[in-house]
Amino acid sequence: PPQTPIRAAMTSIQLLRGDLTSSGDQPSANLLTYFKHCTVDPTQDVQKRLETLGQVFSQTFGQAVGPHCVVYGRQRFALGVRLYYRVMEEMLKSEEKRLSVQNFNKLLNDSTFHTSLLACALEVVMATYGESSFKNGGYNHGGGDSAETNVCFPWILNVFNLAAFDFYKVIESFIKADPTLSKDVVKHLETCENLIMERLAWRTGSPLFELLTQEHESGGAEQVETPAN
Amino acid sequence: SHDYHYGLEDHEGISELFDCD
Repeated sequence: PPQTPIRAAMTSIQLLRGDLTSSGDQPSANLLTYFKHCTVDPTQDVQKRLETLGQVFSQTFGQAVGPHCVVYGRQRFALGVRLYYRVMEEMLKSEEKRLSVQNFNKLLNDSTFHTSLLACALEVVMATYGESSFKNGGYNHGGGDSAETNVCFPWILNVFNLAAFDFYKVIESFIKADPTLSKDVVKHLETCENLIMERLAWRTGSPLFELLTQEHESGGAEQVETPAN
Repeated sequence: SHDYHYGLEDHEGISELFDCD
């Protein structure tokens, strides 16, 4: 039977939390094995980064939606971490199968990869809670006199000082790695992707420009045809 | 099920996107 928007949101939240109950808030044994197979074990860096980003996220979430909502920020972050670990493990399994390697040293020691993946997981959590929504601009729990800002995408990029182009890199692999994502959440990520391709990746300072310069200098770019007379 | 359009080829993955190939 058709659901009211509130009932639909509550169902999505229950499904997300239910799915993540079996996922730990620490890396699984399998994921730790991937970490240990790296030339440089990234385990400690991963955990330190999560502690730092967790504090940044909760505080910034509280500033955005209301000071009494820092606790909600922590709750969202905790769910995001579980999803982050789960998707990371699935991505690595898939890469191991594709590349026949077990040492993902460069990838797992890349801070940008981890930050992008975590940001994507948090975007999924906030989209599920309706806080990041392109339809109604998201909603905030807060009230009172404090100034509230929207936490709709690309808010998460500003929180983590993450380039849109780097966030874009994880989206497709994220969706592939988690077949339980709802149609609405996938649609939301697709909208984020389009926004990045159309506008955000072309902002001043985007790493896309450096990549284009490198491609051009390495002769990778095709020669542009001169205009016909 | 969703109708997300996958752009990566079979031989492409997250490792290449983060310059790890």
